[in-house]
Amino acid sequence: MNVFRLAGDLSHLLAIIILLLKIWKTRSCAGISGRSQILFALVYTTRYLDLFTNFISLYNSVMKVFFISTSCATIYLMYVKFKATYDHNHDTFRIGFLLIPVTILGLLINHDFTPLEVLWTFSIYLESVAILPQLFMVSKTGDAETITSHYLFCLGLYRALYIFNWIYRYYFEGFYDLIAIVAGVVQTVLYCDFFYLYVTRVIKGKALKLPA
Amino acid sequence: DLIGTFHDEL
Repeated sequence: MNVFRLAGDLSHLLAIIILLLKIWKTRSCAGISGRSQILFALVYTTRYLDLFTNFISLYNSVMKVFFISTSCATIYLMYVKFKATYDHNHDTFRIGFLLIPVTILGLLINHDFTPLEVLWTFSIYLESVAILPQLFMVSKTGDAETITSHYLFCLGLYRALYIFNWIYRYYFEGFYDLIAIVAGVVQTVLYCDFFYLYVTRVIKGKALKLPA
Repeated sequence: DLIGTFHDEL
């Protein structure tokens, strides 16, 4: 565990807490893509199946349980409790366009052709693109609430910090995992446009409105 | 080395 990885995990944790607080406090999930949230729940449940096969550390297990349970809670809030506030008219990204290629890629390019490993690989590939329905929704409506933009920033920052973690691990531990690295870079690149808007607008106290 | 099936990251 190095400082980049810890900061990445904390950023990830913060993103999810911000999202849940936003939904809970405003009693609304307006502006949040339910499709992205379903993809994230799929990411965590397929990646963390090793909770039952490998024990790494208490930290690791607690975080995994947190990510699985909060992603399920988010879906419950969006599709059951605050269903009336869910903006499904703007949440129209076809997730089959992501799920099908990611499944094929997971079956073809993996470290080991075993059920758990293929599911892990699927989840890594899926995570890299899972935010697309959310970014599509923001571009479709042309804006995002400030709290939603904080959520997106923390969620994007998490994988960017993991890239520094991988550089560190490569130099100091001789460890690298190409699948995670390539997918992590793709994931971070997808946020670049948003990062730019976040830094130039939200940090200066303006709302996140896309240029017309 | 490349670790295949043991993933210690989240």
